[in-house]
This record gives sequence, C-alpha cells and structure tokens, in this order.
Amino acid sequence: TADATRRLNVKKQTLDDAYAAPA
Amino acid sequence: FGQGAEVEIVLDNVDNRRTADVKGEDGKKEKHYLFYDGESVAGKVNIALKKAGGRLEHQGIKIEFIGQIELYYDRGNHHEFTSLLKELAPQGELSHSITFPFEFLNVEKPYESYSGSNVRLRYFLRVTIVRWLSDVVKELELVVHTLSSYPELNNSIKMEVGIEDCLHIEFEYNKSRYHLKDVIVGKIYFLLVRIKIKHMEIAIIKRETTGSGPNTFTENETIAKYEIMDGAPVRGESIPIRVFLAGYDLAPSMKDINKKFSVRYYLNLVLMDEEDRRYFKQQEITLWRKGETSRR
Amino acid sequence: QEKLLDTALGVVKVQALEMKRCLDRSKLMDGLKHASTMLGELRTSLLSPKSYYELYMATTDELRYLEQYLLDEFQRGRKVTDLYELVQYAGNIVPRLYLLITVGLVYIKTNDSIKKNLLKDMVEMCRGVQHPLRGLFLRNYLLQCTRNILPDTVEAEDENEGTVKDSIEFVQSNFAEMNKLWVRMQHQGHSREKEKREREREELRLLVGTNLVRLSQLESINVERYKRLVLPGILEQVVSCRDAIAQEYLMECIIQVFPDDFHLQTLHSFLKACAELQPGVNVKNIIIALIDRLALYSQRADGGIPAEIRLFDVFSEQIAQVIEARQDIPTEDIVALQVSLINLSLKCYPDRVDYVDKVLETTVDIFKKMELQRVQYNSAVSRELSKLMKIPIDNYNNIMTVLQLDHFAPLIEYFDFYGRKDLSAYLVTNALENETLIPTQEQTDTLLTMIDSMIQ
Repeated sequence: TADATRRLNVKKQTLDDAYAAPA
Repeated sequence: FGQGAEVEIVLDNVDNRRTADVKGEDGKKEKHYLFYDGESVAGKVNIALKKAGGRLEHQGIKIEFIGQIELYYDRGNHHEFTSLLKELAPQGELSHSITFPFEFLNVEKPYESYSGSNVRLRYFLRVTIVRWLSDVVKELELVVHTLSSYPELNNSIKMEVGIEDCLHIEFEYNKSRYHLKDVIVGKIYFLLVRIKIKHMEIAIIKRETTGSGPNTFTENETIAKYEIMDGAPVRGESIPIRVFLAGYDLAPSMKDINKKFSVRYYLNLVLMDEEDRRYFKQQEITLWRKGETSRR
Repeated sequence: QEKLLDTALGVVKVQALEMKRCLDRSKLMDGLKHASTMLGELRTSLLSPKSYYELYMATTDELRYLEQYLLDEFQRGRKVTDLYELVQYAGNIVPRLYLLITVGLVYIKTNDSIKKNLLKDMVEMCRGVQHPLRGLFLRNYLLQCTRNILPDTVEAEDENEGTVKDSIEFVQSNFAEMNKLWVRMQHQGHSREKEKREREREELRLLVGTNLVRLSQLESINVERYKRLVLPGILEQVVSCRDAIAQEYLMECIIQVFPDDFHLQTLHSFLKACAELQPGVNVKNIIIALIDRLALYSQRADGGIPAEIRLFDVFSEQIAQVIEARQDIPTEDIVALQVSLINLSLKCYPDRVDYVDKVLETTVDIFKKMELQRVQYNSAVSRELSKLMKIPIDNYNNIMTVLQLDHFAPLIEYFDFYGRKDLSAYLVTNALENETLIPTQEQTDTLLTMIDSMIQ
C-alpha cells in the first residue's frame, strides 16, 4: 500500500485562516 | 492475372511473445506482437499456391522490415526511418507451396509505435512477390515499445501561480517525469481565495504536433479528468493530489520524432467557479515506459 | 425536496441491487462500478441537510453489503491485490473517498500492521471535500466506520499498528476539519436565510460532537492523557472558531461525554476557555452544567472531592474572571452563577460556612462594582438573588448559622421593599418551623435588623 497512500507533507493551516469567513 | 498465391508471415516463438494494443486506421484497437529495440525479428514466410499444380512466375521474393511515419495530411509520402531487406528467392517460378525462414538480427527500433490524430508511426514486415504486372504483397504489423530508465534525480514541479487579488495557489507535483504506471503525488496550497470555487480537477492532456513551420498541426486530446476537490476552500487549505496513471490509456512522450512529430503530455489543473468560469494552469510532464522487472 | 430525495433514493436502490448482483456473482469490479454510481448521488447540491441525511443513511446502509462482501473474501484468503489503489481510480472525489474508506476499513480489519498508515491516509485524503455538507457527512462516515478499530493501547508491539496517541491525532484531525466545515456553513447562502442556516446547523451538530464521543470511548485515555493530549486540542478549536453556535454546543458536549474526574483535573483550562467564548454564548449554562455535574459527583464518589483540588476556589476565581472578561453577561446570569457556586459549596463542602459567605461577599462586590442600587421585585435579577439567599436558609434550617454569614445582611439591602419583605417572611417562617431559639440579645438585634421590613 506504499504507493496507494503516498502524500506530500502539508503546511498546517492556521486557526485564523481555518475559521475565517470566505474572502 | 489474379493473386495466385497466399502469403502468410509467422513469427518464431509467438507463444512466448506478448502482444500489445494499438489503434488501427479505423480507430479500432488491434492486437499485435510486441517487440523492443535491439530484438531480432525472425520467423517464416509461408507461400501457398492457390491452385494445386499451378505455377507462379515471379521476379523475386523479398521480405522487408520497415519502420515508417505516415502523416495523414500527406498520405502520399511515407517517411521510412528504418528499412531492412532480405531476399528470400531470386527471380524464378513457384510450382508448389513453399516456406522461407527469415531473420533480421538485432533490429534497431528507435521509436515507439504510435497511432494518433494526424500521424502514425508503425513497424511492419512486408513480403513482396515481385511480378511483372502486380506484386503479391503481405504485411504483418508489429508493435514496438521503447523502454527507458531515468536517473534517480527527478525534480519535482513546484510553482506559485495566481491572478492578482483573486486567486493565488501554490501547486506541487512530486516529479516531472512519470512512468506509465506511476502515481502523481502532489498538493495544492491556497494562498488567496477570493472567488467562489465549485470544484477542482486535474486533466491529462495529450498534445500531438505534426509538421513544422507554417504547416504545423496541433491536436489536443483530454485523456483523463480527475476531480481532486469538491467545494470551496479558504486560505491556507492544502488539498492532496494522488492520481494513478495506471488507470488511463497512456503512452510515452515522444519528442521531435525523426523531426516529424511530437506527442507531449500536460497536467492541466482546472478550477471551476460557481459561474462555470475556468481557471487553469498547464504544466508539461514527461511520460516514459518502464521496463518490467523480469525483463530488466 | 421530497421529489428530489425520492429520485435520488430510487437511483441508490437500483444501483445497490446491481451492485449486489455483481458481488453475488463475484464480479467485484462491476460491483464497484455500481457502488460508485450509487455514491454519485451523494454529490448532489440540491438537497437540504435533512434530506441529504436520509440519502446518506440509505446509501451507506447499502455500502455495508460491499464491506461485508470484501471482509468475507479477504478472510477466506481471496484478497484482491491493490484494491485500495483500484478504488482511487474513480474520477469523482465523493464516491472515491467513500469507497476508499470502505476498503480501508476492510484492510485494517484484516491486517493490523497497516492500521496506522491507513487511518492517517483516510483522514488526510478527506481534505479534498471542502463542501461543508458533503464534507461533514463524509467524515462522519469515516468516524462511524472506524469506531471499533481505533488503536487503544499505550504501546504497540508493532509500531505500524498504532497506539492511542495515533487514535487521538486521527480523531482530533477529523474533529478540527468537521468543526471548520460546520462553522463555514454560516457563510453559505444569502444573509436573509441566516436563521434557516442556523437551524440547519443545529440539526448537524451531532455529526461534529460524535468526534468527542469517540475520544471519550478510548479506554487508554487517562486523566494525564486527557489533560495533555486531548482537551487542549479540543479547546483550541472551540475557542478559535469564534462561532457561538459551535462553542455553546461543544463546551456542553465536553462536559457530557468526558468523565467527571477528568473535569476535576482540568477545571482551570476549561473555565479559562469559557472566558474566551463569543459574546452570544450562554456561558452561564455551561458553567452551571459543569458545577452541577461535579456537585453530583462529589456525593457519589468515595471520599468526595480530592483535597488537593480546591474546587470551590478554582470555580470562584474562574467565574470571577469569566464575569470580568464578558461585559455582556446579564446581571441575572451573574447571580445565577453565584447560585450554582453556593450549591457547589454546600454539596461538596457542607462544613465550610465561610465558602457560602464568600459567595455572598462576591455578589456584594459585583453589585458595588456595577453601582447597582436596588433590584426591582420580581425582576430576573431579583428572582435569582432571592434564590441565592434562600439556599443557605433552606440548607442550614438554622437562622443562627445564617446569622454567621457576614454578607447576608448587606445583600438583603439590595432588594426593594417587596423583596426584603419576601425574604424576611422566609427567614421568619424557617425559624418558626424549625423552632430555632435565638439565645442572645445581640443575635436578636441582628435578626430584627435583617427583617426590619416586617417591623418598620
């Protein structure tokens, strides 16, 4: 399952951004 | 003046030889025996006289191994890039059915077989019984695959792109060269989102370019569409991409083949907004065919 | 809505039947194609949350057949290689992820050593669905599917099996994303439909809350892990989301789902978060709910509240801070908080008369700060204040003890005439019913001053 679960590392979203109203 | 003879080309060791699909002129898929560069092409030519006890005069019997490029807008001209000839019989007369063995040793097959919108690259064996008025000709189509191996270093594609004050993204694909059973692993990071996005998809586009200068023809074909996001993200969102190329009918990139045509592949990242406006970013990738372990 | 839902359910029924037929004939790929078509109905944007829920339930019900089929096949040794990869060939993301979760679940159930990797993968890949409603239900499916398979040990022989720490991360990640989508729903649609959206959001709250329930079901989470690994992450999301609906629900959810001994050890963090909640949140109810639970707990637990947890002090200080931080708290709510504090004091520390007096003192201080002169009889504040003052009377059934409360009398002065009269009558009635003898002149004076509205 190595290929089947491969992902790139992601930047964590800040809490402010996560809960901000759509711009 | 009729044909008088039936010609059959039978390859050696066909039980151990794989076949591959290629699109025929009519667009339908055809299965033919698969060869690789450097492999010998050997077999037998069976000539059967139609009428038992009949006679067939000829000016010689030959077999050719041909690799050629056919541009559909220039049907009259076939560009042969490989042409090998073996004489099977000198001028004479056939009074009975006969079999001729043949072998083309270690044949160079520099390009992969290809059948596209405006161009076809094919390999075939052609047996000709040369006759005074009309030759008896028989062809056997072969398919050639080209294998590659690329060095370990395979740069990723990472880019920031945007429309000012509207949409800024950073996209990343893990490689710039993918083999045909590879996986595109990537992500899209949203830096600025001020439009109402409905969804996002990745399309794989094949671009076939034939001719040159003012006679250049380009055909784009969308091979695949793969939805990678449903709904509207906000800033800071990272959307994962994982596309399995094995799920699609793909062939290797072909760049400037015999100076006649190219087939390139592009990843087209498309964002669709609520009013069906499309925002896209195209990025070329190289597709290559990896040899299988047993073969390697 | 009814017509749209019926049509969608019709498609689900037909495709489910085809799927089952194919699976019964061991034609897995064809079965998956029908499953994918069936799941395609969940891509709809036309259904209300209520209708979407119906569709979701019907569809996921049918998916269980596929899950069971695969489980049977796998357990019989007829594992389909690369099935986790194969289902990812589906071109549309919603059906693809539902299938991914279903297959992932089967993989995990039949092979512990890929559990950690697959759980992480499934929760991460769900990021692709950013549509609030579809995303919420998808992640709910993930949560429901994994309810019995989350690793629940502190250590694992094979690190790939995962530990409770991985489960916590999994659920917290899912919770954060679900809360985000749920909060984001408030921005969808026209402003005139705000109330309708709020109602719809209320209907969906359980989807988000289930994450907390799942955390509470992990047996390896002890007080330490709750304090260090669980609660901070939850509170961070709750406070940061700055959405009153989410905050009110989730804070109450935390109180309900986690055990009381956990709450005892995390009062400071929890109450600090209460102070940071949005203005529209009914903080009073949240704090009262917690106090009531702990008060009950103290009566159930052997030995009551542990001595090192200065329950009354913590609540007293933190409530003061909440009141300080939240300028919008109605006065009656402030007094209601004092009511619950006094109840806590009497239930948990019945011998501490000084705690009761402290509550009364705090109330006096608050009224002074607010420059409150009088509370009008039968107003909300008056009713709460009356409640506050009757509690020690009823609890002690001894006026003499009430007289020991230095701040009882000053608090009476805030009532208007009718309020004072009411309370005075209550005091006197209590004394009479309990035949309380007042032995000294001084005490008589004090009492008569308290009930002067009945005399003067």
